[in-house]
Amino acid sequence: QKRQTSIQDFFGSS
Amino acid sequence: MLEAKFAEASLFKRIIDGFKDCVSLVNFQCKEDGIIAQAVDDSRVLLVSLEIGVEAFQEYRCDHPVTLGMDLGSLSKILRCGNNSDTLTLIADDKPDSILLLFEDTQRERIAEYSLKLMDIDADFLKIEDLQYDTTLMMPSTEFSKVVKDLSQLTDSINIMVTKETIKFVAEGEIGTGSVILKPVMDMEKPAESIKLEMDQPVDLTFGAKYLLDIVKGSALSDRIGIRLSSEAPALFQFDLSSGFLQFFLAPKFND
Repeated sequence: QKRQTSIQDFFGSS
Repeated sequence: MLEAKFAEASLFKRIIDGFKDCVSLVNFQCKEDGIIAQAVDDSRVLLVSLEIGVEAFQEYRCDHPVTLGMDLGSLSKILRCGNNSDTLTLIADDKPDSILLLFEDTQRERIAEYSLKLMDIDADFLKIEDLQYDTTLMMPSTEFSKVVKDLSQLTDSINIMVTKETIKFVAEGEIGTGSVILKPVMDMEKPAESIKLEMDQPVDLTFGAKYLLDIVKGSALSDRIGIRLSSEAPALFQFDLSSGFLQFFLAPKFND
């Protein structure tokens, strides 16, 4: 099973 | 004062239709050099970044920077009221409560004017630095759209693997599996049909199908899509405008 990452994991908090 | 005139309303319609289904509230930042916007979808997986350069407009003037917070659902209702071939002028004053949308059919002397109430949207603007990518692909947007739509029927995750000479899309679902393999090809007679691949490192990435389905809605903007992939950063899917672009940054799925 793969885990969905989030944009915040890469670009910091929005 | 902002006065931004599109030669054809259809361009702004296609831009908004390209991302209105994945984000709803968007701040459009209007400056001297054009309009930019950025928004992240509710699940925080997809980041949309729009840039409309001055050259994309028939006429453009923005004396003071102004932020226009809009609900894309409401904006798109108004955009449907204009005809595709009308000119469309967006007008706002320096501290606007609403934006004026003026559709003009110069052939028939028909003028339609709508105003849309603006919203105060609390959203940070992310500084997206230039990322390093392992692989860059350019291909027909219709081709990419078909692959995504076809494979999405089988699964909620699509795997994209790129090696030196091959781009492979794979779907593994409960009802079965599917894969599409594309090779770089140069079509001299129809350059728009070409598939270009620049690979520094092979990639093997998995993305949520529902987000890819959102991204391909931008296909009406350009007959080409640029795809940049990295094992360590969100993928970038880009549709170019005559001046500017619509970009989607999509966070991948990783093994736990």
